[in-house]
Amino acid sequence: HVRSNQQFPSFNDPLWSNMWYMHCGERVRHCRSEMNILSAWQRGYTGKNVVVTILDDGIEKNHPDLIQNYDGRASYDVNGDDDDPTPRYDASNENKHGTRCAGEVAASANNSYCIVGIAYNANIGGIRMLDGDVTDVVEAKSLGIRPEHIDIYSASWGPDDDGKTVDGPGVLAKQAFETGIKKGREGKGSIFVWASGNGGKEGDYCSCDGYTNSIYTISISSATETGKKPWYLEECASTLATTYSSGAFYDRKIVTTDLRHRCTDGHTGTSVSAPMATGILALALEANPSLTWRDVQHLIIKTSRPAHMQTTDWRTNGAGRRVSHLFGFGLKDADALVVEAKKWKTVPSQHVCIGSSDKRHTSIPADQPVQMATKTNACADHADQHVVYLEHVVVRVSILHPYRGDLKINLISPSGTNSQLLGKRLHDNSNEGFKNWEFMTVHCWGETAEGEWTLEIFDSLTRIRNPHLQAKLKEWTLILYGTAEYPYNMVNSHHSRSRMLEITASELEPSKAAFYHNQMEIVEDEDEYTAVPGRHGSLTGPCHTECGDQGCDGPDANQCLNCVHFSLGSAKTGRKCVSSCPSGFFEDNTARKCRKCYKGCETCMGRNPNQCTACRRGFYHHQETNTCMTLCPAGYYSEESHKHCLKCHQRCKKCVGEPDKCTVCKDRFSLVGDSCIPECSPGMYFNMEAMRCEGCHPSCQTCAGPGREECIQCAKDFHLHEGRCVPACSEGFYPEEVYSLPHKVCRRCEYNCASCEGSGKNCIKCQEGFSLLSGSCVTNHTCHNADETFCEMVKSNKLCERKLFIQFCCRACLLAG
Amino acid sequence: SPGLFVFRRRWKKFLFGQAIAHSISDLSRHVTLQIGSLEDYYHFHHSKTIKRSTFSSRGPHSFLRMDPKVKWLQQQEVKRRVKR
Repeated sequence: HVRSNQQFPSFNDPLWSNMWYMHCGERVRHCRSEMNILSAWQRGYTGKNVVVTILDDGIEKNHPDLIQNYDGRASYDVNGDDDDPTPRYDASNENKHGTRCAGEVAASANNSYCIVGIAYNANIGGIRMLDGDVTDVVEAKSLGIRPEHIDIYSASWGPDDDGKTVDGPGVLAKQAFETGIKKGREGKGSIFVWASGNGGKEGDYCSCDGYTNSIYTISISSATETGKKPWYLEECASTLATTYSSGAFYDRKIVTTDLRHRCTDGHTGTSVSAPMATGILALALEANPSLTWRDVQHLIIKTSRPAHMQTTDWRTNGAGRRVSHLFGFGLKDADALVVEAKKWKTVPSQHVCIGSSDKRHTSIPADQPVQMATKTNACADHADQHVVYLEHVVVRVSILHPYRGDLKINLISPSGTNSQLLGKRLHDNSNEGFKNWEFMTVHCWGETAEGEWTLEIFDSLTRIRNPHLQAKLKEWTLILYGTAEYPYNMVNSHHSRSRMLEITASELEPSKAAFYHNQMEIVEDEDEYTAVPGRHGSLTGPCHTECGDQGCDGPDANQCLNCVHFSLGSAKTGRKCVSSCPSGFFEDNTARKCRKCYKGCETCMGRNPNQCTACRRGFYHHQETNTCMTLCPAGYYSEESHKHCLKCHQRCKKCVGEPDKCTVCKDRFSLVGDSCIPECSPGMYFNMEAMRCEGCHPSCQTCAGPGREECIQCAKDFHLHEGRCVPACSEGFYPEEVYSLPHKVCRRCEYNCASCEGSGKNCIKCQEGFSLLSGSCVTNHTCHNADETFCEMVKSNKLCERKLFIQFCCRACLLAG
Repeated sequence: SPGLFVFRRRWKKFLFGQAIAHSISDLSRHVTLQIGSLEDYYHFHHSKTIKRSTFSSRGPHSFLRMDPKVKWLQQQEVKRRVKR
């Protein structure tokens, strides 16, 4: 908590006291960390002269709590193509969303109505664009409304969060983002804030939403009042920061303005968080209007705080920043943001380094992680593309996969930061895979770009599949964004460096710890720790108790000339005497030095990889080989309570959690549930009661039981038809090959067709009342208005050769000659 | 439902400038609209094209596609977008 001035005047807005996320500093509140909005207000920042618009279903511009700050120039009705963004009113108040979001940002203060907006003096507008058909043009138009006037565009919508959709901006919307960041705000770049996603319950992953996953949007996620993950929250590596929102039914929600001049205390979802973040950014833009779109992202990363955001996912990246897939860099801090913004110096220009595409087709066997590594010099040979310090990292991937939801993808940076680009999505059974999909991570922000990057793909077998069909990586490309120079000046960097030094070695992941040992220069060396002649005895005070008989140059443990017990560190970088070696080091009693254990070891007997006795966080101890590993090898499972790799049951090739919870079986065994049962010969299945192989129905090639409805794959020359294997499709259906299946599937012929051949579009017999014309069935009715001119148009445009128009008076025109 | 796309009667295309866009739209009887602040992208609308369809249209825009000054042309597809 920071300065909370008790003298700050209370507002007369009736729901002011219900805005719990503004009062976390008070002891009675459940929220333990402040977003420090009051402190930013106390510094005088309330959003004056900053223009915000809400891209949504409209804004009630005459709402008493919005009217004072309403800005018509920041508004437009894309659905109705006019300047009035007023929502369409209906009985269910469906179009309340934009008005609710707007109130969070800029509801007026001290007007005895509803609430106080976070930027209560900002100009607020609304772009009505969700209440109608949304197309690429509608989105592009909305994202590009008056970019010279509007500073921040806040969007709390996106593709379906159903856990099976992969969708993002079209060509024009992408163009609108790029135009916005290049030309908006007189070249400083429009600020696009986005709600990270609401599909937590559906197992959705926000990297499958191309808007929130874009480098041009600031992706905001949510935390409950107690700092937990709300049920709706999606995780992904592109989330930048978090604001408070709401959680379970017993958690308090957000109070804001509502449709029909009302107020509400029931606003929820990530829609709460994006406008909240927008309001905080409006304060920062008031503090420093010359911030660029990239300055804003740097500022958010520097000032957001992990404190009290509860997840085990926190990790420290190679630049010393704590980041999580749930909360990004943490809870937004308005006060820190305005303070940093005020003194901010624009970051150096953005460089983009596009790596060469790896087009080797790589098969991805199920349940075995596949790693592809690429080394990069980060375009060091092109001065205008050279990236030294990272910002966003994008991986463009094309993968074929019979069940897309089974895929998990990670990216490991040269500093060892492991970003999960895609998590498993149980509802996603699409066989479309990913076609040039761009996954984005902000987890490597501030790290150096050069070195070896590793893409890790894991295809977890969660459902019955054709064992011959494997996932295939067709192509991947690494795109690095960042700067050639260190982005912060010394004044700015002080804050981040002091934050870095606050991190203790035990908090770091092993790989980062190793990196930090280099950065902080706590490395051992082989030179002797001997006295320096001529300096001994120059002291007047006592030496540190750990100093040996040769004395010291000062009172501290790092000023000893030799040690009683062990020395830690190196001569180059400074070393000190310690009574025992810290974790990650072992005691060399002969040399009386602390020597470093092998990477990943917490304690060890020597420096070899097979001398580990305990492992660091994130590693598992393999007791048979005394090694530490991030993933247990095949045949072993990770036992989480003691972090050991333990052996699977003898029939399992792989298992999880318990020895007999198999995920992959050894040869001659098949997986049923989580047990490995003896494999039966083709046409047989294993009867669990009789404990023997028995025959499938003759129509099945493989099956789960004896019935004809229990086929997994059809026998030769049989086709799958409505859950059964049949020798021929019934009338009105035709057999079609399917990518993921070894047999054909019966598909229905086109509408009105009684029988077709080869494809649904090649009809050979029509239903009653229809006639066959060029493989399609046209109605026997004729058009009354098909005059000569009309039929000439039909003929000249060859409409009757086109499927879409074949019902279009073709018969009438043909009969008329 | 998943996999079902709805196409609208409007088309967008990439040209070299507003004047050319207007001359083409006059010839092909399309109405030209500006797309936000995007330069060289225009939105074309023809009253004779089916307003909303589950099939991609092959109507009067064929004239647009044939024009050598047109670099790229795409019919608008309705996207499913949800409030969060």
